[in-house]
Amino acid sequence: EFNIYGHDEL
Amino acid sequence: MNIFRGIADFSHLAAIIILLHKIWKSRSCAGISGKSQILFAIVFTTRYLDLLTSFISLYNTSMKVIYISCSYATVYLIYMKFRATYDGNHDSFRVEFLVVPVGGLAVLINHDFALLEILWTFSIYLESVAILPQLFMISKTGEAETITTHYLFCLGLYRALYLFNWIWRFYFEGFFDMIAIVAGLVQTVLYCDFFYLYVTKVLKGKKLSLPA
Repeated sequence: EFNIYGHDEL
Repeated sequence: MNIFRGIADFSHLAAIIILLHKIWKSRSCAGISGKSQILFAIVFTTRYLDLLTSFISLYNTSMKVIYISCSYATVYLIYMKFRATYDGNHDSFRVEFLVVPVGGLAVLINHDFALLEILWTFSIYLESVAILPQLFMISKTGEAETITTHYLFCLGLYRALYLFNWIWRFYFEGFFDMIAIVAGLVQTVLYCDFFYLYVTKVLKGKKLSLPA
């Protein structure tokens, strides 16, 4: 699971 | 969020605040690479554009806003307010040798060929090498103030802890992001030499100076 348009990591 | 990620984020925050505080208190940015700080400002700006498109959590939004604001404040202090103390002659790393290849790589290797995603990828790649002008400056002058080494240590610790965070997330959440992991590894490796000097010199109360 990757490439979400909000990235939860900083 | 796991413990590694939590400590990493606060270590990152500590690094940023240590640097701002050092410049503000000493009214000087001597020994600090303005080029590295501009690169970090670009990193945060291109990475956190998702602030405009999606909301993840209050924590996430606040940290992103704090990181961006502090990095611009740092650049302002170096290039405007305390410009007279900026050691431009020693800050001679050619940043175009980083930005151009990193930009090309982000266009070639990304998760999705979309503007926001390419900018995010660019920021991940750029962050991994953004400290090079600062390390180059230290190697050129052969020394660093102790407070500058604390800054670098916190910054390196943040990236090293993210590696543990990714191992954790892979095992417990099945999550991994190859782009972030490879860039994070590169970034951490760049700090290894410095970590060694930090432990063997600075933690024993000596100033960090390199043999001529």
